[in-house]
Amino acid sequence: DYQLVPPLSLTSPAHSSPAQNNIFYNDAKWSSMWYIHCNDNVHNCQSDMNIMGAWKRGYTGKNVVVTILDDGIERNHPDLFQNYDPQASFDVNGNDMDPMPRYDATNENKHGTRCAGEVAAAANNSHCIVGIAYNAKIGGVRMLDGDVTDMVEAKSLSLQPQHIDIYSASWGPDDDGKTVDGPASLARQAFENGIRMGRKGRGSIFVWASGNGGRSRDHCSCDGYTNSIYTISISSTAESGRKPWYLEECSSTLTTTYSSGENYDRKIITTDLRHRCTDSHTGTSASAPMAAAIIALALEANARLSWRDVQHIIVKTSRAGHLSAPDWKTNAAGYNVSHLYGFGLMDAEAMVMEAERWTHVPSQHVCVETADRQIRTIRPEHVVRSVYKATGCNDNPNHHVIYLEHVVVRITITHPRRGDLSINLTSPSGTKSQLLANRLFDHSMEGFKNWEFMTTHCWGEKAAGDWVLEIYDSPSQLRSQKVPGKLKEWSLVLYGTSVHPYSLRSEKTRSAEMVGPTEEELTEEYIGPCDSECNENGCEGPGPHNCINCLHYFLKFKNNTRMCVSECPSGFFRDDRKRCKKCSSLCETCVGSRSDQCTTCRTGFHLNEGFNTCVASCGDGFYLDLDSNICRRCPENCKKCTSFNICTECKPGMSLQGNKCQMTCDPGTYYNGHRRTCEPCHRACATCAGTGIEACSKCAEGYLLEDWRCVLTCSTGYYLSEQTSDSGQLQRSCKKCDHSCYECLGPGERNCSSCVSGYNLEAGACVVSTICKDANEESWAEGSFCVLVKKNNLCQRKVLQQLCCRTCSQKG
Amino acid sequence: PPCNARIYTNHWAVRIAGGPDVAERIADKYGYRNMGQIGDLKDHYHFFHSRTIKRSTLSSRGRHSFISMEPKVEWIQQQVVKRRIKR
Repeated sequence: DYQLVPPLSLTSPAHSSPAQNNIFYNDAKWSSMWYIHCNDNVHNCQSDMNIMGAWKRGYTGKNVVVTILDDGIERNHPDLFQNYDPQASFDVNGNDMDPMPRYDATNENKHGTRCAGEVAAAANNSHCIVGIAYNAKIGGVRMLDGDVTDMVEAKSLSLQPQHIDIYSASWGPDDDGKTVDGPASLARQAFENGIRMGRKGRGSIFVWASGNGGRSRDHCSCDGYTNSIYTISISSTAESGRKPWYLEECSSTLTTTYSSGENYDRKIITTDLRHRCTDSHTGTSASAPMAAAIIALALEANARLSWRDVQHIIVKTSRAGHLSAPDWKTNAAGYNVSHLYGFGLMDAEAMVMEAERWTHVPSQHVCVETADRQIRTIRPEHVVRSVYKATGCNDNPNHHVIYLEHVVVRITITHPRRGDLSINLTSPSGTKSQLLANRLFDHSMEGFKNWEFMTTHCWGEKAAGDWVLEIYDSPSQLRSQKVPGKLKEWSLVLYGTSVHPYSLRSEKTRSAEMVGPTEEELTEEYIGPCDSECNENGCEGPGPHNCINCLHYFLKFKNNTRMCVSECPSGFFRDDRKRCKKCSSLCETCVGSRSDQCTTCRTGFHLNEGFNTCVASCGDGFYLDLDSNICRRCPENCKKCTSFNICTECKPGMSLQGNKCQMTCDPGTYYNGHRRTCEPCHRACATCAGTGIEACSKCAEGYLLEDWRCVLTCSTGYYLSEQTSDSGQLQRSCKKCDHSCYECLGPGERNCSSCVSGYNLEAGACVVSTICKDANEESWAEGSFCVLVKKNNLCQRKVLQQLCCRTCSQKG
Repeated sequence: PPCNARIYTNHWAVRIAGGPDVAERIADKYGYRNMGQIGDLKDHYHFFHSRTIKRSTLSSRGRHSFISMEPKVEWIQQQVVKRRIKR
């Protein structure tokens, strides 16, 4: 089906044309490389990373140098030798220039070679695969085949920073769900030097695999490498768009590429040791080099991009596509973001297009807000909530942050079991990110000592306002209550810019608008007092419309006149250049001129939460919060609702349980709300409401329902009941005996087969065995009472029979 | 060793002001081999001591403590093995 297009035509920039839609390479595995030509509309391909789109524009990684920090690189592999770069390579373990892997029987050191192929395997050489940046230079650092120390890491991360553009690392601290570890002092310095001085001051690009600890319920916030602002943390999605089993969630993930998933998902193919190919390369380590290669395409499109430009371009161009995550949300700057995939799947063509026209983002400001040192006790099953009013360091122009990039929360917590902690952070704009989730296997008592959690979820939002930190302690097992956890200290480190990151690209236009009146306009000099809203540049008259420049904001009218005002009036917003600009027609107040930048709406309209648009009525999935006049999102999985906790209709695949929507599970499974999956019932249950034998609602074949349990035989105090249903089926269950019986053969008080102590079995009934055994032999008091009973034939009366036991019941 | 015990190696990271010659002289004086600068980190050197046990749960003392008293030695750290996993 492929149309042969000579690959040579792709080596120089060219726009795609319909004739070029199909590209064919003679590499053996080319046709299986679905993640590159996913748009072939075969195999139900849903969205792709637009690699071919970038190739068609002429970008194949030429003049970009990538190195793989790993266990070496097979530099003479037929798919790698052509692009191998000795200057981008080193053997840290052996302290020499040759990063060739050490060969052993298990091929343990295959990892680096596999990663390298994904980046820069040569194209059209009849061998194996095609790298995503198949004209990039590729190097390898052998550093994992020996003792890894801080120094080994630092050496690797700071290798040739003026020559190497991109460092790709697919390793880290153990993903066992109980480790908290990150770069030590030398590796930190290597990162910092790299971003400050690498690539001639533009900053080295560090790409990092986010972690494979999904099955161990690990959280990538506990890995200080992937959690760092200097690394681009890469997540993975399966071909289907589902979360792969190995995936870890966290708030520091920036973006995602494809990797392997379930058996039915297609796999990633790459170069392997001993000159071979493999489709076994999996996990986030398959994803990171793919991301490195896509970044290489962008760097070819614009070599002047700084390390932060690259991150901005990724944030702008990654997209949710068909990636399925329960927590996709739109932050206040309009970016879709999730804890599984960051900002979504990478889009190579969109990246190179952005790169081509990119203007550097303004310089990075770092605002370290004063630490909150109030000690708070973290009680089990309780929440500690701490609110911090951030200014974004507005009193210091060198540190002032208005528009956010990364947000770091530095926390010191003591706690008897670290894995029981979960931490959330909510930005002033209301974006909530989970900095830490519970970790089942983390029994450590060390807590967190000045650990830096990072979130990318507030990217583009405003920094100033109330930040809310919430710490939950959910004990997973019995724990000593004597030493509760304590939040000792926390502080915010806000990274971002003091001007809008994309404002510089229209700087000239803006400057033209900002300059004062022309010389012609200043024909007569005014020497009177100026309006209080004029700044020190003076005025041409007494009114606020005569100011040369404004103290606060200026309001422009249609007739091109302008006036200085202390605040922008309703229906206007203030921009970074002190101008009041008109909001969209339905907004009452707003933060920008677009219709999705409203903060309140005109009468008759409601603000749509998450979209910041104004609508006349709330749509599906939203309810009207009358107090705030906001269409708020219904709870997760709810199609319609009347308030934040009352669903009235559920999304497909969900069913209404009370007021909540739960996943509809197959018979024999139940919905586990904690894990958000359907899990199998106990084997004794046919259907159930939860885990264990006691949550059965219907029993499996051979089992009998006894209250809420399913049992093989009826327990003591229960009898076997057989009933024929309306459909004629025999239904067997265990029913409780009458309360007077200890054991019974059937229902009612006359079917007892044994009695509890203190009762005697009398013709199937249990009667009280009183101390009155025989009226004639009784003690004085009771004997006379029995005589009285007999004399008056009171034993004939049923209610009095038990008062005189055998005498009455046997002889009447 | 217990799984959380530190394992000390016979490699040291040292920060020495004054350039490679000074680093070389100090390495010689205390019996280390100077393996050169640590990557691109200025004034940071990799010292190796072949007569120290390759891996130990105890950190090394003696000459390794004395070297820190050299006026040009600003910082020294015996390197510890870090558990790193390929992903």
